[in-house]
Amino acid sequence: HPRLLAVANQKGGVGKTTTAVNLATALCAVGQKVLLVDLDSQGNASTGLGVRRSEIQKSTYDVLFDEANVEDVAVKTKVPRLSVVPSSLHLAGAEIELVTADDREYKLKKALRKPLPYDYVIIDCPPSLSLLTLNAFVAVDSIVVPLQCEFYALEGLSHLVKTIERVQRSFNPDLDIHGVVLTMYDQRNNLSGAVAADVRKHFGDKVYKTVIPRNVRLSEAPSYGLPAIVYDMKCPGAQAYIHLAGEVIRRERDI
Amino acid sequence: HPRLLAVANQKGGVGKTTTAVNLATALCAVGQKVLLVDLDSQGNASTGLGVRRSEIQKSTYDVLFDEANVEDVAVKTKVPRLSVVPSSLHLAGAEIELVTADDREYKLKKALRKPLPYDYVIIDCPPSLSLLTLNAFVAVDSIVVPLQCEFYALEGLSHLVKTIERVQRSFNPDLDIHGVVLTMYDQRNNLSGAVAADVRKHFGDKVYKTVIPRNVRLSEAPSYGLPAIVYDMKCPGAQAYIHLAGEVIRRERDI
Ligand SMILES: Nc1ncnc2c1ncn2[C@@H]1O[C@H](COP(=O)(O)OP(=O)(O)OP(=O)(O)O)[C@@H](O)[C@H]1O
Ligand SMILES: Nc1ncnc2c1ncn2[C@@H]1O[C@H](COP(=O)(O)OP(=O)(O)OP(=O)(O)O)[C@@H](O)[C@H]1O
Ligand SMILES: [Mg+2]
Ligand SMILES: [Mg+2]
Repeated sequence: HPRLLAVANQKGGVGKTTTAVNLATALCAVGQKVLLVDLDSQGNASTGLGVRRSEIQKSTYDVLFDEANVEDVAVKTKVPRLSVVPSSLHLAGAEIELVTADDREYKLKKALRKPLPYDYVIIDCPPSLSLLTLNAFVAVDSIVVPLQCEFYALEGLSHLVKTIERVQRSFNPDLDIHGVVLTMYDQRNNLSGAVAADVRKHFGDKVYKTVIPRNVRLSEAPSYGLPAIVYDMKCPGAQAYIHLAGEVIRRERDI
Repeated sequence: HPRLLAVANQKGGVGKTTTAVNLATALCAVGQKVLLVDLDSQGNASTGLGVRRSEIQKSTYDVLFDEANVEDVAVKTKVPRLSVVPSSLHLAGAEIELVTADDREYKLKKALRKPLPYDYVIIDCPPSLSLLTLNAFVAVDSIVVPLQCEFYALEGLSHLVKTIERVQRSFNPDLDIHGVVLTMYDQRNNLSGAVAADVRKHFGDKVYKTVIPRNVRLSEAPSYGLPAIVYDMKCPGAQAYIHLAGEVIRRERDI
């Protein structure tokens, strides 16, 4: 059985997709087999790994609603040992369809909680705490929370934590926060430092030691359909994600 | 009857709240009376205008579901002539409640399409094309689309345009895109320039001439509960929003 991780935060633009794509790639670089599930109808994780929307047959939508087998939907990427379940625009209608569906919170769990030929499954979540993200929280072991070092990003944290606690009580007692990763840290401005200090005060050791710096190479890589680790391995952003993968694996060993 | 504008883009973190708050403030600075409606359960626009979540009695949720009068829910801000309908965490459950509600797409329109003592009503939308954002599209005259100068942000544009066209056909024939505003433009990197050129190619004159630069003062201001225009009027970010307000008003005159 693979370890299941969700990358989630309802605040928009905090680096969820960038973290999911580069963390998955870094885990593959050290020999792990990884499946990335794109649960966002925007499809950024699929594009960031070079999957063209026009070429895909089936998507995450089919896994949720037509009980398509994850193995049949997953496509290989240019990264060795990394496959992706691509998303499609269909997924945009999924929120509404889920409301009245049977077992609406368990659909993703049913599709992923089975013997799969991967060490990790990583789910990239959309910017909301809706039924799609809830499906991810019910299905996974643990959540990686990217947090942009900005004031507005702090606001949503308590709501995210309360939602996780609610899911623990009603659907998935073993769910926990794997860690909080500080993203887009800019040492030239004081705001980043102030936010980072505040987050470490509230979350203590849950905050990974690795901090992801603001680095334009991270935002250039998706236009080539490549993770930053492949596009420019030596850049500060890629190096930070490689360190983060090391920290994630060390924490996994301790679990 | 006020003019109704929605600030929307399903991509997260592109500057919707920052644009809604600072555009509203700049319009007030030139004598307009403005109501800002916070339609995002994160409540960033409310916080950005100094409204404390713990102090509010009623919120956007009550306007949508309990048919509370907008005038009774609006609270004054530190900015003269600017009031805000604050959001609350209640709104997070609104998506699900709307699915099975009567007139689910028209709730906001019913609350806002009436004689109100404002020149403009500006709605800050959440990062999704769900029923809340659909409510805004059905209610308003026009949409301001903030677009971050990044590759991933381009991906969602065609989906946003298709959704607007669908709303025009089924619910609101007069709806149009007021304009596209380029945000977080960083002249130090080529990506911003490349994205800006691409957007101007597709959207032509719809793209405002004013470009909002990346400016840390814009992200510091919310931690003081102030719009950047009040926090630091002379900073590049605030000046850009003042110019944008001028452009919005000139376009309004032409309409
Ligand atoms: N450390 C970084 N330095 C510079 N740019 C970054 C960094 N991390 C992410 N970006 C860029 O910032 C933007 C937002 O990141 P991303 O799309 O990964 O966030 P997200 O949380 O997945 O957004 P959404 O809420 O829309 O899903 C993207 O254009 C991305 O390329
Ligand atoms: N021009 C800018 N320069 C620097 N920082 C900015 C700029 N515009 C916005 N920001 C900051 O970037 C972050 C994202 O902006 P904002 O929250 O306004 O986006 P949003 O689209 O409303 O996000 P969401 O999708 O979560 O609603 C915020 O922390 C904000 O302070
Ligand atoms: Mg994303
Ligand atoms: Mg916002």
